[in-house]
Amino acid sequence: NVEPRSVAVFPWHSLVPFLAPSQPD
Amino acid sequence: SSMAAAQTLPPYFTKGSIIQLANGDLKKVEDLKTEDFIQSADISNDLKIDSSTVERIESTHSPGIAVVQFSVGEHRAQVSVEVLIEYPFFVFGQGWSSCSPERTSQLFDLPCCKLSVGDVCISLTLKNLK
Repeated sequence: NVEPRSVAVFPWHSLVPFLAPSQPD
Repeated sequence: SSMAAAQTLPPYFTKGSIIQLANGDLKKVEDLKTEDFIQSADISNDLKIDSSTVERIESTHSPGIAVVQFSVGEHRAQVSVEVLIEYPFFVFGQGWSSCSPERTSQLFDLPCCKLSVGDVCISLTLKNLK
């Protein structure tokens, strides 16, 4: 028997650093 | 120690990690391509891709930590980020790249290039950010 294992799935945007600097007015 | 450093980085950079793209497709982290990020951002409601060009990479007094200075977006905003030297950024047309690709490969088994000045990394900003 093969026991079902939960596999973590990560959203694509987790892998990209958020760099949202303040924009000039 | 290297263990302590490894534990401070998120698990999804480990080779074999399953990543879900915006269209629902699943890919392993080591198989991601530039197009995957671009297409995912295209259909994202609130995220868009911003290019971040590496302008400077400096070591620090803290072992294993570097400061990477980026020029971000069309306004070329200057952003400095303190990172573990094994932290992988995704470079357009090249793939995962870090200050120490040897360490990234050693800790995560993730194929990695050397991050260099002039590399253009994928970063994200929020759409409709006022």
